[in-house]
Amino acid sequence: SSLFVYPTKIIIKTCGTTQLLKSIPPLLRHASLDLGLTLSSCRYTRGNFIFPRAQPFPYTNFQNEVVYLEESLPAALCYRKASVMPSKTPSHAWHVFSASTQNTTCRFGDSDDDDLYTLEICMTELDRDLARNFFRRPGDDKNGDSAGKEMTELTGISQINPRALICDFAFDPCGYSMNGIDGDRHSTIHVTPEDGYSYASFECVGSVYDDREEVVRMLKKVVQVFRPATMSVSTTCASHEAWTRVAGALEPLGFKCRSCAADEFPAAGTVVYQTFVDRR
Amino acid sequence: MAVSGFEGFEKRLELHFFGDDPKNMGTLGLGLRLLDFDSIQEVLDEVQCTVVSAVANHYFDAYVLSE
Repeated sequence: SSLFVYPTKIIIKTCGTTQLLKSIPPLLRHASLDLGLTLSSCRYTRGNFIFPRAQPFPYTNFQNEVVYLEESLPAALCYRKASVMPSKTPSHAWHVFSASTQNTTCRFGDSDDDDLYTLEICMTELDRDLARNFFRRPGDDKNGDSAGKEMTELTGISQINPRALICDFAFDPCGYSMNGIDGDRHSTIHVTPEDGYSYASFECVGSVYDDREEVVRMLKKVVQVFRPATMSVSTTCASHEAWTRVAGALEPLGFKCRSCAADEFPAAGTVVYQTFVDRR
Repeated sequence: MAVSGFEGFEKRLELHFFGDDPKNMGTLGLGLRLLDFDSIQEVLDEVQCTVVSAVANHYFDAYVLSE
């Protein structure tokens, strides 16, 4: 799981059965009382849980999450939208809730950021041999940090964005998380390698002005590290240009695009949700 | 109850803030980065997470969390 704190933006991304939405009241309180800052927009996203019945309320179903969000957010965020974006496979859908003080699809009311996009990739059925790289070696007399560094190098994750400064951690007996920082752009990877429910996520921020080949190279590296049987990719961007780069990058790597859904959300812009399967 | 393993799929929350007065952003424009660690830990206690590693640069702070 990861937390990113920018001057005017906070991103929390947690796995397991964590109570993520309970962070909203204390965050709003501290931002307001300690710093005099006011919430302008909120975006909540998630895929489909592998073990939905293990989730506590309100994560038992998306309607409950939306009610919880509606009740937690100030009335000033009056432009709100919730949607479950479908795919061709029932096990894959993308849940999006967005709320803003402005009825605009440019990102968070700041047109300066209109070129930026967020990529949220969810990968399942990882290649078994590659997933094994994310298990601690018994008696490795390493701690989470040093074992994490070893995994980052061994798996090639350090090559996904060679410019990024990486903060990594390996969990015992298995599992891995890393955050990358490259200028004002974050990236993050979380891995659950256990066979039968193996999962890895990759998230990063890009710009439609970035070199097109850079996205292709980066996605190619992500696929090489995990070789998943299925991938879903959510692209959130004010412009409609970012998502086409994803399909263009993955199909030459042997992935077939199975579905593509798009929708507009206040302050988030356009969310495009694509699912891919490995043709092999 | 189906036998459960560890849930890999994440929940993701992104919140954006603004200040009426530039002063709110602090002298160096750090804004939310001025929140003290106790406040962040209080938030993470609600979420049921704790910090296991952290790194920062000129633009933002990044924390790796454990559930």
